[in-house]
Amino acid sequence: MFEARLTQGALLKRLLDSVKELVTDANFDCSETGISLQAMDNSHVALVSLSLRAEGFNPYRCDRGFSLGVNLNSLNKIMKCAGNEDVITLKADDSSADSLCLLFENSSNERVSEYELKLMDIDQEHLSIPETDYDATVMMPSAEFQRICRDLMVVSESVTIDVSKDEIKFTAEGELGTGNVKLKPTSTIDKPEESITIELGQTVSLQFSLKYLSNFTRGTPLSDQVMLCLSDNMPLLVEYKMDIGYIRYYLAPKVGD
Amino acid sequence: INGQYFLCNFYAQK
Repeated sequence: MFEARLTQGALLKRLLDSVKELVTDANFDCSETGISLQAMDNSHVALVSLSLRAEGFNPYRCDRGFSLGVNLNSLNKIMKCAGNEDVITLKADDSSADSLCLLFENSSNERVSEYELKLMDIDQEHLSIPETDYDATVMMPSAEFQRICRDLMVVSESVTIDVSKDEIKFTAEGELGTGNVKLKPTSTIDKPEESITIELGQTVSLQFSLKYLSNFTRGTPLSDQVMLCLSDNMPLLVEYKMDIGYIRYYLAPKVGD
Repeated sequence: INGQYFLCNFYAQK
């Protein structure tokens, strides 16, 4: 038996929103410790990895590990039937999980709706991503990162990210001209969500597709801060941390000139 | 895609 009850149902809506543009079908892997998902986009350039700890649910019950194969478009349609303040419970029979039950309860518990989502067999490739010591780790406001991606898309479909001790610089060059945004580290003790920090082993300069990056910024509503981890000639890691876990996006760099 | 690495260039399949 699998059961996971999330008092903040809106979080599940936001999570789904941050994954569904990148992948259409995905396995939610459920175990005693929580729910996780790893899926690559069709072009095998980007990957999303989601982890939700069991402690974030109340209650959480999973007797044995199993996978829920979900079409995210279908799940999204059903999730639209949940109110933003609803408590959401996910239920499945782990021995014959051919459907996922979704229960939406409003705050006064007067309205309860129940939906069954048909599950599917998804044969997904999993990549093993090792713990990595990155050359540069940047924390910045997630809304700022979203704005930079949106703004620079006006100029080009790729962005070069340069990180030094003193700044992170985003540069775009296109047919109409060029643009860049530089951010310096700041620490605002009274407003930590607005701070920018750079931890640097060595300077890095990497080029990425803005289409994917701006797709990743769908995670913005999940966290005030975003973490960018870069190493030369390695995929970029973009992480949004939440109280109950994290969503991580990986993006392979573009080939340098 | 021209000019773009793939994730499998960096990470092994499980």
